[in-house]
Amino acid sequence: HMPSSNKKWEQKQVQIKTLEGEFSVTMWASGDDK
Amino acid sequence: GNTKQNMIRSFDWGSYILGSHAEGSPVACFKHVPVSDCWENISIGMKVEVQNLDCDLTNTVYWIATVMKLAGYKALLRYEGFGSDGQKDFWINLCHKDVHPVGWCATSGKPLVPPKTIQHKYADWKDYLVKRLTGSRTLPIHFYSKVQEGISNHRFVKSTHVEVVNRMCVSSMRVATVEEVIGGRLRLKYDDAKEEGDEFWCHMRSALLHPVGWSLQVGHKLHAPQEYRSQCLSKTTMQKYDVMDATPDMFPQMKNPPEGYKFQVGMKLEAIDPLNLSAICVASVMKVLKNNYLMIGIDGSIAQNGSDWFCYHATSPCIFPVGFCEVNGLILTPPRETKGSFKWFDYLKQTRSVAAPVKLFDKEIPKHGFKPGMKLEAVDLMEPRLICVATVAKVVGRLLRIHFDGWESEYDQWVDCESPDLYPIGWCELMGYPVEGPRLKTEVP
Repeated sequence: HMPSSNKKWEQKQVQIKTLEGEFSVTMWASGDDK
Repeated sequence: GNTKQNMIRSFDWGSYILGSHAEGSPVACFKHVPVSDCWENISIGMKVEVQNLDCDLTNTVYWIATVMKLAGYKALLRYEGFGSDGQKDFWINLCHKDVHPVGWCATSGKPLVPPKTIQHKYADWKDYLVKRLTGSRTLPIHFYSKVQEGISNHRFVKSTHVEVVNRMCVSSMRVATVEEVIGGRLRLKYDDAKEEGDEFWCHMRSALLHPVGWSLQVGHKLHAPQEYRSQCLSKTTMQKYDVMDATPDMFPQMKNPPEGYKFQVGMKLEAIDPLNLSAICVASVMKVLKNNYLMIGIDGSIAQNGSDWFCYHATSPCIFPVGFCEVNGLILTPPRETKGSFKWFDYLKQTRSVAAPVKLFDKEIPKHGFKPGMKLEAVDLMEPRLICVATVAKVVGRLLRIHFDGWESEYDQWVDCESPDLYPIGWCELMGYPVEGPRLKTEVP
């Protein structure tokens, strides 16, 4: 769920690469770093 | 190498926190430390990529871990897949260069390998990770560069000239040169030092530190050669500073006292005793300097010639109106010669003096977030080169009583909540500076 208290949070597609292969997941990261 | 050595010497905060069931003061409480402004975005449940230490491979591999507990900069991490099993949990400083946002391994070509203890727990790790990670939080991408920016972004560099309180006689200032800067803390060598080790440590935002020319400008006593004094005049009036001089713009802007009210010589108040920081004492305004600075003396002091008078700005959070201790249930240290119980009403009458108007102490109380019992790293202001394991013992508005773990309460020190001498757990480790662990009491048979 969207962290409600802080609008600076953004959804990000994040790449994961394990021994079984590469895939992506949707996570929340602070948008501070732009 | 030096940093690594200090890391080894560093105190084991992790087991101390778990053993004492204490809470660490959140990093956001300390406005003067790196990433304080974005710490609100760091939370329990957050996922990161870290080295997988539960592994027999010779090359460095990584795995995803969850923040289980936070204590200052330090986090207790649990590798993904362990569920409620904490056997391989470990503490790490979240500002360490080997803590990464999820996704870093894929973009850096680093392998993600599950820990060997749980390697066979799931047949399909991909499916498991998608479920665990989707919708969770991770670190901002540039978190580590923000940490680095916070560590090195200081205007004070080695060889900067300053004026700083004389540690041997607190009523006077001396000229000093910055020898070293560690996380905004300055190691200062007095320019007139006659012996090795005649040094002083203070933070660059400390109220004890001032620009070149400050003492003569406000009328504060200064131990300095005539040549320095003559140069100061042209420096402050013509703004002709040397390149290595600390200038007024490098210091925090002081607030103005409430309009229409002024401190006057003889007015009584309560003040933290600069030579015994665990005591709040009956005090007097001994001198009014320029730019709203005051020389405060502790009533009943036996020091000669005002050598223990101390300079406080009129808006300092370390001076209080008459009755402050009584209102807040604190012990007020009366003048030395007091017989029986001390009563302000009788004392003012007896000394024919007046209390400084309460309006002068109209200080806002910031939402600082400190609570009693919270652990932190605090400078021992009586030996300011030392940073010690400490606990917030009491909170009175914006005033904190800092207890040094393992020491008796008579060594406690009162400090303001915005003091730059307070740091979150893990600050020393981050800066490669040793932290003094709690005093271990030796049992006498």
